[in-house]
Amino acid sequence: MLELRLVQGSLLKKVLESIKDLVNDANFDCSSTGFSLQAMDSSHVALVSLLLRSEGFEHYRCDRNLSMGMNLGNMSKMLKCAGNDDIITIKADDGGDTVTFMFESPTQDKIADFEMKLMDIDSEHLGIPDAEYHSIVRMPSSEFQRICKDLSTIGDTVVISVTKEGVKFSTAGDIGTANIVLRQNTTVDKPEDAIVIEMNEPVSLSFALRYMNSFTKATPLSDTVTISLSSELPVVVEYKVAEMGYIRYYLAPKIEE
Amino acid sequence: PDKQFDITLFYKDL
Repeated sequence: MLELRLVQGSLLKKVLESIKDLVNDANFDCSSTGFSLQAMDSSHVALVSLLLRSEGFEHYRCDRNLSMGMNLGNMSKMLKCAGNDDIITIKADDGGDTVTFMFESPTQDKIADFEMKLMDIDSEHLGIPDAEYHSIVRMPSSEFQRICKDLSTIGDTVVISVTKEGVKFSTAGDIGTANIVLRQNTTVDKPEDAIVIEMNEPVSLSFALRYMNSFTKATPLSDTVTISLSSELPVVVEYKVAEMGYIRYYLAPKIEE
Repeated sequence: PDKQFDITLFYKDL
C-alpha cells in the first residue's frame, strides 16, 4: 500500500512538466526515503534524477519499496487536471497495475480521482558517484533559461567556460557567434539574484543546447539553478524542489572530432 | 562536427 499526500500539489505538476519532454516512460520508485525517479532520454545523452523526500509529504505511507512504471505524457495529462492550489494524493496497491491521483481543492468542495494504468518498463539504473567538481556556478534560473534560449537561436552547441573572470556561455552558427559572460555578483538585495562562481580549477566544456533548453523547463520550480562542471564529466544542472528535494539533469559533453 | 558522448559511458550500470 502506498499513499503519499502532497499539500503543495503544484510542485508535482511542475516536476512533470520538467521531465516529460525529455523522458517518455519511467519508473517512479517509492521507498522510506522518498519518491524518486532516474531515467535517461531515448538517445542516452542526458539523465534525469528526481528526489522528493518523504518528509516533504504531509502523509507518507509506503509499506514496501515499490517501482511504478508510468508514461510521463499520460501522467502529465492527468496532473494537468489538478488545480494549482489542489492537494494531490498518490495511491497504489502493492502489485496493482494502476495508480490513482486524487485531487482535493483547498476548500475540500471538489474531490477528483484519476486512475492511470501502470506499465512494465525495463530501465537501466546508473550509479552516479559523488564527484568533486572543478567549478560550480549558482545563478538565477530565469537568467540561465534566457541564456540557453538566446544562444539556441544562433547555434546548436554551447561552450561553458569558467575562469577567474567569470562564467562564459558561447555559441557559433551560420549567422555568427555569441558570447555571454557573467561575473560573480553577491551584492544583491535578494540572495536568489546572486551569481556565485566557485572555481577550484578552470574548466571548459561543450554541450548540446537542445538538452540545456529542455532542462530549463524546471525553471518554475526554483529561483536558482546550480551548474556543476568538471573536465571530461557530464555537467549537472540542479534545481531544488522547495525544501523537499531536487531535480538533477546530467548531460554528457561533446568533443571535437 | 562534434562527437556527442553517451551518458552511459560515464556511470556504471547498477
